[in-house]
Amino acid sequence: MQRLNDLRNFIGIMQHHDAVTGTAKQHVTDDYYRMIHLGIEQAIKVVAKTLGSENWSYCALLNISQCEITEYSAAFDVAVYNPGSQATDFPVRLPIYADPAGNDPLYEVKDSEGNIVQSEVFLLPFSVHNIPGRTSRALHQLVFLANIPGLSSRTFSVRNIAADSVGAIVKKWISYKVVDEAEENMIVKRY
Amino acid sequence: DDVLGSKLEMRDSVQSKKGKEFPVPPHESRIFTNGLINFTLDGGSGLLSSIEVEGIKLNVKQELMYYIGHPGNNSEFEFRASGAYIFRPLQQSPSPITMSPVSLVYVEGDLVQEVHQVFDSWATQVLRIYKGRKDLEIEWQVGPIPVEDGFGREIVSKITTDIASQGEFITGTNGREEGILRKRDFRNDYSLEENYEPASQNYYPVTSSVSIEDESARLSVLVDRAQGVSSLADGELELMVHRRLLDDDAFGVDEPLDETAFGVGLVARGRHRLFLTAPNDLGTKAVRLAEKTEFYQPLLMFSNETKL
Repeated sequence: MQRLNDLRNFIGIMQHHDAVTGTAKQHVTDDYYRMIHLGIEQAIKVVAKTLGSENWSYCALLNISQCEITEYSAAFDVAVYNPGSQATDFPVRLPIYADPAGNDPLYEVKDSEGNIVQSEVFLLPFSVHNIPGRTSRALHQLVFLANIPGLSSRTFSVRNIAADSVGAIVKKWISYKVVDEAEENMIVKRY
Repeated sequence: DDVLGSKLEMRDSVQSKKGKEFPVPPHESRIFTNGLINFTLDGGSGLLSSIEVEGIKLNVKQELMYYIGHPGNNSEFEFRASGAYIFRPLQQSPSPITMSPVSLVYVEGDLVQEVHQVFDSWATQVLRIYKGRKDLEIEWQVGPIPVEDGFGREIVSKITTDIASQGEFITGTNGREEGILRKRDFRNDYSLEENYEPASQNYYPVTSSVSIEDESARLSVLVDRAQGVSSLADGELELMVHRRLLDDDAFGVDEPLDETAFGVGLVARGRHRLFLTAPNDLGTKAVRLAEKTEFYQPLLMFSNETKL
């Protein structure tokens, strides 16, 4: 309750007319950002617990196509919660990393019953790489439509099947965060 | 080029397994369809030129444009600047970002079809249709807005159609009413001094959707955040997506609306969804339902444990 109350309190502050319209000094606006971020971080822990594990995390920078899990993991799960009362076909767009040396990105998405969900991999719009402060290495996005009933969640498993087929070295490279450019270059050469 | 060249090279070397991507010279008109909605790109300009849904066809032009914000010296009236509180452009109609055809990349798949449009390095957008959906999504990205010439700029997405809207448009009300009717150069409760500031006096807030209609068609635009909107001429809509201004408007903030991050101006990225329906039919109900799904955006959580 304390975690949810933090967000509730911050949302109350966000309803001040200056916060709604942006008519505030920049340091005040920055403080609004800080508060809402803290509130979301707390509330997300509650959401993670309801999904059965605190290892579920949130990608706050998904709006600029940046997410560490989807970019660095060869296999991961996505839980999609629909807070509305109407069913929705929500387009899930996830930034992914593909080998710039020419390896085709190939992903498989399954629902919780193990059925394959139609998905496609596209290039990200090039302009996304112009966003200052974006540190993603994703060049592509994986797209699928998540059909979610009202007030429900569904879980999808995503697997990079190209990674399965090219052996342990590349699998490891995609699965774990590459620490520096030299290491990445070395792995690309070996690959 | 120095910053982006290597990324461009990297991008060019990547081929997607699914979907086709190829740059297209802006000299061929092209129709995109998912079986429910068609949209056409004009060959000359590379801009949207028409939408067709369920037998209703509408000529539509859409582009990102800009106003120059009024400069000022913080005085109360004559030299009051465009700023956080007021939209006060120098000119009364927006200017094009580019006079050249926009550059295009087509991305076609079974699930999604996209057109990436580049107006300038700081103003781009993606036109997109999804399988099974009747709306056209426009994902815009604007910023950092250039101000090196000493002028602040206010960026709008301008939609021009042949709908005979007779000076009226309707802004949504977050579901409380059908919508609020707005009339150009008119107020219900007082006499408006005509042509005082013709553009800004006709701007209104939009928090969910805005529509124009005539006897044959209704065009609705769903927004993903609160914005300013206007219809300065019949059949037109303008949605203000981003602003960067260099002078304070003297209403109390005492700072210009010049947000910076990482040493440069802010980048904003958002989405408009265009629905073309017959007026006053079930299609408008579909738009209201879409408003709800737009408001109640699903929450995505991730785990790399792969424990279903």
